[in-house]
Amino acid sequence: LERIHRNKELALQRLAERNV
Amino acid sequence: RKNLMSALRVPHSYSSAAISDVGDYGGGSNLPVNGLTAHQSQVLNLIKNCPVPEGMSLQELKLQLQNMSMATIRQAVEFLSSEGHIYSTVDDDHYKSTDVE
Repeated sequence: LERIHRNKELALQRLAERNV
Repeated sequence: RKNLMSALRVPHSYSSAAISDVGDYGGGSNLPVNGLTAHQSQVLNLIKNCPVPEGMSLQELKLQLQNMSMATIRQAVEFLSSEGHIYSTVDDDHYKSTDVE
């Protein structure tokens, strides 16, 4: 579960970087 | 003449309504908007609409997208996850959407 949460955080971060 | 003008106006208001619809991120549209290929947005839509908490498996995607090869699906999934649209959950075969446009 921890891993899933971290993956989601990473994905959101990546998405945010793309949108900058 | 007046009738003609009012008749012409209808499709106008129609199209502007359609344009504003695209902007409201309803999630229901399957238009390839944010620079994704048709394959990629198809895969993304399926993952988005998957109700299972652990996300969608590549096998399920393959079943739903019979016109796509496993390699194509895998490629789309890799692209989507590198862009941050989806992320892997229980293992590298299960993906969920970040649900952000």
